[in-house]
Amino acid sequence: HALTMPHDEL
Amino acid sequence: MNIFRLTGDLSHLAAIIILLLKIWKSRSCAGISGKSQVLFALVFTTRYLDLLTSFISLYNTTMKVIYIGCSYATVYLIYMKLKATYDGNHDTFRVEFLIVPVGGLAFLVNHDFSPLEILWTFSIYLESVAILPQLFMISKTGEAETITTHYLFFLGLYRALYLINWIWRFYFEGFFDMIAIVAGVVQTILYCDFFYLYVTKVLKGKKLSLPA
Repeated sequence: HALTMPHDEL
Repeated sequence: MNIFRLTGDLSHLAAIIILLLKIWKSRSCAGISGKSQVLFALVFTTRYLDLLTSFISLYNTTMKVIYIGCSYATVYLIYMKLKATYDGNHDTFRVEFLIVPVGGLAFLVNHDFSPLEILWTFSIYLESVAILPQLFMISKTGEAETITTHYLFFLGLYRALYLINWIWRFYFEGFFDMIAIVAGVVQTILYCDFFYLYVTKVLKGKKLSLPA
């Protein structure tokens, strides 16, 4: 599965 | 959260604080590209607008606030408080050549065509090239103070560690974010030449200076 929003990285 | 992500974040934090302390303690921003610092402030501002819309963790919020605060403090020192020491004559990179294409690309290639998401994408693309004015300045003057090279080293290390973090997350979480990965690879590549000089010169106790 690709990206999930909200973005959890800095 | 894995160890690569955490050390990446801490490395990023170290870079930001090294630069801020260097400028603060020496009362001088000579050799530092104000343009790169403005770009980084813009990167953090456009990326962390989600501070207002979603809460991820105390760690996440704290780090974002520190990054933003330090980047604005750095810009303030360079352009206001210590303006007299700013080496504007050598800081001549044309940032519009970065901002305009990066802005266009963020509109064209993004995960979701919404304002916050486009700004996030813009910040990811912009971060990958934001160091160019600084590297350009060093190539122009042909040298950098050792403390400035430590700053650049930690900034590059942060991105390299994030690459490992993404490989980790792909294997163990099935997570990948193509936009962040491609931009992160580009960003890391931009540091390669510098890493080489850092290892062969600075770590052997020599000052970083380029052949004329």
